[in-house]
Amino acid sequence: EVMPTLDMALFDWTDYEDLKPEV
Amino acid sequence: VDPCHDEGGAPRGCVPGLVNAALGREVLASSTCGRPATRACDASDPRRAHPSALLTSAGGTASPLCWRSDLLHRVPLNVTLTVPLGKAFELVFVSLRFCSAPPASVALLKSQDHGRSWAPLGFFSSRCGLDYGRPPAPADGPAGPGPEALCFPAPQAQPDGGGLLAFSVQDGSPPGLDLDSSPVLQDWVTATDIRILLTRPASVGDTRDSEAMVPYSYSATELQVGGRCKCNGHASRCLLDTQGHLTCDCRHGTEGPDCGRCKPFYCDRPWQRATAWEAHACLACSCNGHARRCRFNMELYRLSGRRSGGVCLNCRHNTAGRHCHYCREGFYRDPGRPLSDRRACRACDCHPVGAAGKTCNQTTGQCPCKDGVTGLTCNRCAPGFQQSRSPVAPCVKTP
Repeated sequence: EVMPTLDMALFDWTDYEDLKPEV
Repeated sequence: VDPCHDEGGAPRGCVPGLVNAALGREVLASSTCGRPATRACDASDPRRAHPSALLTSAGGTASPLCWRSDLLHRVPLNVTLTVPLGKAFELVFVSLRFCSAPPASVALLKSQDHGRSWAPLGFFSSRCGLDYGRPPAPADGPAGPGPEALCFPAPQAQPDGGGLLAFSVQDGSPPGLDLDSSPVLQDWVTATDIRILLTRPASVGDTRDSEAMVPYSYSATELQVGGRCKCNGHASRCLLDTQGHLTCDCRHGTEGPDCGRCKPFYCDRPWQRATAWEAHACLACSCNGHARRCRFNMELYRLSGRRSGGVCLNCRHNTAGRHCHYCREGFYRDPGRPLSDRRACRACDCHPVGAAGKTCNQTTGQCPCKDGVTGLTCNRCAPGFQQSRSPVAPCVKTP
């Protein structure tokens, strides 16, 4: 089974702003 | 045919041919007749001039033109002839033909530093003790283990009125020394300049009474310095460089006027002089095409059993290691490309959320994945997991 790649738009960065990667 | 490599291309020791190193070189004479002009010698008249250039020009020998010193009237009667050879040579012999009665005392010197310092090669005198404070040369050569400047008999007058000074480097060297294996013999034969000191004319006897002297001049021709351009076994010829300096045409990864050092990238082992049986070529560092510079490390060389001591510097193309033979952190080896390929190392490209770090396995390229994440770059949820909204735990078990 091939899973879809992680969708960056689905992540909620509210509590993890400092971890958010630069795109 | 390449004298410095065999038929298979393997390096082998090579040496330039035997030449007269003095031929065409300028001779500096401390005294030359003709200034002011006399009836016998006029420096401004080519037909009556006797310049020092005649000593090393390729004139015929049937009727030689001779250099002549000024008339010398009182003791000391020293006249010096100096020949800069332009670079280091390995001497075989030195000879000088006199056009008049040969001097009774001559000293032969050499310099190895282009005239800054001088050392004797030999002395020639009918009275070695008085003139040079030395005993006559023993018939079987030097008494010590190494070469020495000995005092030989003065050149004999020939029936034609002239005479020949002849010196072979073997004359001052103990029998059995081999140039390849004897550093002292290599030092003994090496010279950048030759100097001949004419210190006592034949006409002056044991007395040093200047009043009793008849004016005298030295006269000579055909100064020959037989030798090989010194290239330490790494060149078969010497050439003039762009600045007109004589220099070895170095092979075997060597460079310098005498091939006396390894070229910058050829430092995988220490420089050595070549011998008849071993070329001792300088070896290029093994950097897989990813570095242009390297340095030699003696400790690594010893640890390798004296085989390899080169350490590559500034590995490029994301490589690392002594031989640029693995990928630097954050990159992994692409198995589909040879190690020498510019793109042999690929970026790990670990997923910024799915991976627990940025450094992947250097062989497989596998990034460290968070729980429930899979894929080479950790960019997918594993079967049985689904994406969450938390970047800390991007994949959670499917309910």
